Amino acid sequence: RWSLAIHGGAGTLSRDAMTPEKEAEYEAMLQTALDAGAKVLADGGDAMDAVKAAVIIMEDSPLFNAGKGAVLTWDGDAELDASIMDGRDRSAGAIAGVRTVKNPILLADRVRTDSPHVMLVGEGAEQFALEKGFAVTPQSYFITPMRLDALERMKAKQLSALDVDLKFG
Amino acid sequence: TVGAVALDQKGNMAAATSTGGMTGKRWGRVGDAPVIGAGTYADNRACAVSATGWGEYFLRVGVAHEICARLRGVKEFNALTAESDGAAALQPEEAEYIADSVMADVKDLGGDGGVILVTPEGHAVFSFNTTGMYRGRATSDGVNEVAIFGSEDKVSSTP
Repeated sequence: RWSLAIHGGAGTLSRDAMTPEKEAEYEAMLQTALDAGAKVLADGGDAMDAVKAAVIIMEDSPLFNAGKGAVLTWDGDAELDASIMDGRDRSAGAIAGVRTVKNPILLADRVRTDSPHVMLVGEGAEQFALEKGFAVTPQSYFITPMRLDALERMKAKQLSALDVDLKFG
Repeated sequence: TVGAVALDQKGNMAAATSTGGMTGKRWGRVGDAPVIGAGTYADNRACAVSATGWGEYFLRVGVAHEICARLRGVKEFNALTAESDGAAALQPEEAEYIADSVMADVKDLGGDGGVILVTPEGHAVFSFNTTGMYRGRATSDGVNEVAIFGSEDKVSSTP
């Protein structure tokens, strides 16, 4: 018996803002990611490989807030975080604030398997990525017009950077 | 944010989450996804969880680990009582109740978002307190579905 669930984020669009075409586009990409993970599991593969297969497809799609198409920081950069955990032995890997790795989930997994640590951040994580053979991906790959527009709309509300960070406890 | 959780045919589970965070973030802000225990957790004894939403609230609640810990407690209790009533296996309603309960805790603090989880029994569960969540699930029992909107009317500003 096998089982798989995926998500591509929550709440970016209200019902009113979602067109039938856009909804179909999201559903098709979700189905593609679901199928990729399900195939691994149906063929007898590992859960770890299944979750990576599904997440990579969504990281590579500009529709979702991860990898290509990630939202932008106040300074207009893509700054990526990812984590992965294996239920067999509770081994875990995580990265944060990475700007040059195309598929952050794969780097998180290398932290899990090839480092003595659980979480690496920023330049250190990127140095680790280089040492493990990850290609340096330019920022232009990640930045999409949709996310640039979103950042511009936010700034047009005359928010300050401080306003953006006020919250949450 | 994107994520996936899986149970394979050998009974092993895994969870993965990846995100760009929130629009306009600065100061090296880190949300829920890269923090093991808040947005991602997997334990063969309990479940695998991946989350999306206002990360700071997920950090404060420790959402992913909290769900797994509660499920593990239920399973251990069921195992203890199984000899008398034969009900060791986790029921999907129990997993849904626990996921909803933890997400209600997030909501009470002012946060929103959602989680996906799978259990050792093969249940694939969603729980979210936003208008919708981009989501999908497939199982060896023939489930194959994707969806976006739910029945609640609250709109999140979470990217």
